[in-house]
Amino acid sequence: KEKHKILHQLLQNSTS
Amino acid sequence: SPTVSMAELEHLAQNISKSHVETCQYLREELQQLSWQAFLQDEVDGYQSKPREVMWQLCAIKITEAIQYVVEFAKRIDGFMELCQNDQIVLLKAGSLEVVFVRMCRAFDTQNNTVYFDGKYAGPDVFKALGCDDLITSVFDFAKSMCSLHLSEDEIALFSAFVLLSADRTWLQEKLQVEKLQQKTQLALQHVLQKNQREDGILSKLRCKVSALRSLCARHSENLSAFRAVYPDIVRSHFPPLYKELFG
Repeated sequence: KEKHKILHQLLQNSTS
Repeated sequence: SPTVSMAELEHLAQNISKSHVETCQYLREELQQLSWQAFLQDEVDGYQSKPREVMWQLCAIKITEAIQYVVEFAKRIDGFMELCQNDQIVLLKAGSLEVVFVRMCRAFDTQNNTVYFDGKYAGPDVFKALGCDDLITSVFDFAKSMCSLHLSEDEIALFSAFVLLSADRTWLQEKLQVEKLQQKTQLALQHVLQKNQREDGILSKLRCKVSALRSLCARHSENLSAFRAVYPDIVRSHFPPLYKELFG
């Protein structure tokens, strides 16, 4: 999970 | 092959087209209006005289920006967020740059062999300082051949989704789920192609593009590795974190 921190974040952000 | 009703295909095609339009970074009309704005010779000279690492950093930033839009595209595709998180990441790691290359044909001017980059239209010579002429030539050739298919926006949208949902990526945990989603997307793509009265051979031409995309991305990785071997600190401290996550 740590390896793809930003991707995780982007995926979790609600779509605007 | 899953049984899917016509209504379901129509709905999926609409969802993917809408997601594409909402996340496409530049509107096609905008890009067409800008297409007369090519870099002037002194601007080209400016790019060519940049140190290799500075040009690499600039391109890494531009690629990363484009990829962020692709992530947003993926999230809006029906079914993508229902995949397990491992598979969402596997698909984006393997496919986001491929989708950027597909989308690039919208920002490509075939007459002048230029692509929209950093505010104007740029020919391959603008990228000279990167030191990877072969890759750049291949990227431009790919964009040119994609343009020759004259895909409409909905066809680009469906093809992008098809590429992104490739079920043959390594490390997928729920391969079957991805396969189902890709098959549905392929049916939706076929439905759109039929509706648009495209010639029969178009699907097989698009299949050839899938392998061309894989080879482009493999070349990008090779070139990045070669660059990183010489400038490890530049990559570590100056490249966008998302770029490193995807291609590191």
